[in-house]
Amino acid sequence: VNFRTQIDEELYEELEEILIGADVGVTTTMNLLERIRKLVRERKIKDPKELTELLKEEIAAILKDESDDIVLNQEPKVIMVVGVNGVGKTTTIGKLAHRFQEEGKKVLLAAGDTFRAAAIDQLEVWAGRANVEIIKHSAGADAAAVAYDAIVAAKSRGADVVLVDTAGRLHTKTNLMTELSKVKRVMGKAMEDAPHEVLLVLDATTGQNALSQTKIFTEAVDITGVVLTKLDGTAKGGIVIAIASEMGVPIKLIGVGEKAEDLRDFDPEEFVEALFS
Amino acid sequence: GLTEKLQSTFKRLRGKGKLSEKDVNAALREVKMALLEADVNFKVVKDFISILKERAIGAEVLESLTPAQHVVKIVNEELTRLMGGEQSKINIASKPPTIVMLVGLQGAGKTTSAGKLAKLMHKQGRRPLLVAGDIYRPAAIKQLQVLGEQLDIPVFTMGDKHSPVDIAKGALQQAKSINCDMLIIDTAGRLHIDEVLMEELKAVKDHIHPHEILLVVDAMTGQDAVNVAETFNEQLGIDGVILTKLDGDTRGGAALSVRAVTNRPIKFVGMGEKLDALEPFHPERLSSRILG
Ligand SMILES: Nc1nc2c(ncn2[C@@H]2O[C@H](COP(=O)(O)OP(=O)(O)OP(=O)(O)O)[C@@H](O)[C@H]2O)c(=O)[nH]1
Ligand SMILES: Nc1nc2c(ncn2[C@@H]2O[C@H](COP(=O)(O)OP(=O)(O)OP(=O)(O)O)[C@@H](O)[C@H]2O)c(=O)[nH]1
Ligand SMILES: [Mg+2]
Ligand SMILES: [Mg+2]
Repeated sequence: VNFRTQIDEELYEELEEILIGADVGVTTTMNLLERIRKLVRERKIKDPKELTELLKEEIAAILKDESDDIVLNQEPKVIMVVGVNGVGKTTTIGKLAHRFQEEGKKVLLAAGDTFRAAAIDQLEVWAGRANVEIIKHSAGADAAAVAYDAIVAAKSRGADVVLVDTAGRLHTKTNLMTELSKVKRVMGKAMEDAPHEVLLVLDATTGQNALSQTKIFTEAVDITGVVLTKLDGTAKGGIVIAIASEMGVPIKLIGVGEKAEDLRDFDPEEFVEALFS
Repeated sequence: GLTEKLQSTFKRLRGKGKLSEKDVNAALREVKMALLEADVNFKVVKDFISILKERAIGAEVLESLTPAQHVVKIVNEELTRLMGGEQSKINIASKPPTIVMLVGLQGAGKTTSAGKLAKLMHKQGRRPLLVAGDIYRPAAIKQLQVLGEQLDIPVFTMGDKHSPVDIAKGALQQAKSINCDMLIIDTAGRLHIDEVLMEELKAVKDHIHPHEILLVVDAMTGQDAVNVAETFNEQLGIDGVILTKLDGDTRGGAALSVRAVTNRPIKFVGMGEKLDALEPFHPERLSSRILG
């Protein structure tokens, strides 16, 4: 795209392939390019570089609209982490624990995945790494009870933030989504307005299914933000453009590796640059 | 689904008499959209459409009274042919133990699939030994041990202070001494672009020569499936694929991408979190799922 000297159908095809290849999706790609064609006509743009910059700005604008930070403005701030299997929920909680701990905050983890083999053990290792406390019951215990106890403990210990892990679940499993709604409701009993944040973790390697995941998880527990993980791979995570424009859900954080420090605030411009690189 | 979309495409063209190549292109465009929306990689879609076009501009479609049905029939046939036949079995070594190694990206479902495969092999009369080859992920060894306990299948571990090469060698020794005829090696999730970790897998392969290297792929993977599969196959060589989390509502186009770039069979599909949720791969089922 950088060596083109004129705006022609080949340029649009090339841009279409970049977007489709980045998992932006057919409909969103067509809408974006249609908008660009219109602007090119209106502004009589002749330089392909200018067109590409315009496209990048359009995408960044969609993403900027919706990006937001996590503020610790409650005593304690309760953050629930949800998503389908294997996307990086537990690891993201480990990273958040590390971040808040570094900021001098008192962190409490809740081992809310009482189902999967060694899920509690896994979160315990992260608690040890970040040097934070963890509330856990035995495997097979009621996840809602763990979340409830964690909030009660957080209040009595003066924790600044509670991070609640949940078991991975496919959004198509109605009974599991009902269970998740119940966990959220029970958290509201331990503290009014809890959870204050519900973060949906999405894997950057996921394709169009991320839209369906976002829609159903929003219906079940009202998502306040998205964490996009595994952006250190070759997947671009372009599906977040559709999520931001169609569902108005803010992208808050990105995961760029498996270590505690591999968590960054979402930056729309950086994201768009990476999309086109 | 695709049939309805094609029918409305051809309806708009009716009354013009015989279909032209231009009409067929309109139909192929609908097929292209359906495949892209199903997460098939755009390069794979391009190649597939050109194969379809050769068949679609034949008299079979141009002179048909039901062109939409005919195009769908051709698409289904070509998709199923590309997906390959059913090869849902582990190739047993002539001299035991048969060594199976599971590899793939982080979170794809390797550890769970190792447990499922062990259960299936045990049911088929084998004596598998699970090998805890992930020395990085917190509680990965414990996770495999819990699965082994649930299945009453032995798990070999050397903890997380020994290299996966040493663990694999140790497991081979153990298999022979406790008379296990199959090794199922769980490995740490890794990026295909992580040179150090890809070298680690090559080292394990060079030292114990697995009979089957299975790439575990999440069925909801998007366009990136092509990069992952191609790289794992080029650098390590894969013998087959396990496609996981197909119990969701993803269309599963990644399966076509992986098959197209590696030409390796999808051997099993994961249909749930429980250890009995491993099924043989049925190409026609996945084809109709991809077409939607
Ligand atoms: N490369 C990379 N790997 C990641 C990232 N985030 C998580 N992972 C890895 O992804 C795998 C799955 O992470 P988990 O935290 O266990 O995912 P989960 O969503 O809690 O999984 P379940 O609880 O089983 O649903 C692990 O191997 C993590 O190390 C990331 O940003 N980059
Ligand atoms: N619904 C469903 N969940 C699955 C399937 N296979 C695995 N899972 C779940 O996916 C998540 C990740 O599975 P793991 O076996 O830990 O994945 P992994 O590839 O070993 O992960 P790493 O070791 O971190 O790379 C777990 O929550 C599993 O229960 C499947 O076929 N269907
Ligand atoms: Mg987890
Ligand atoms: Mg694993």
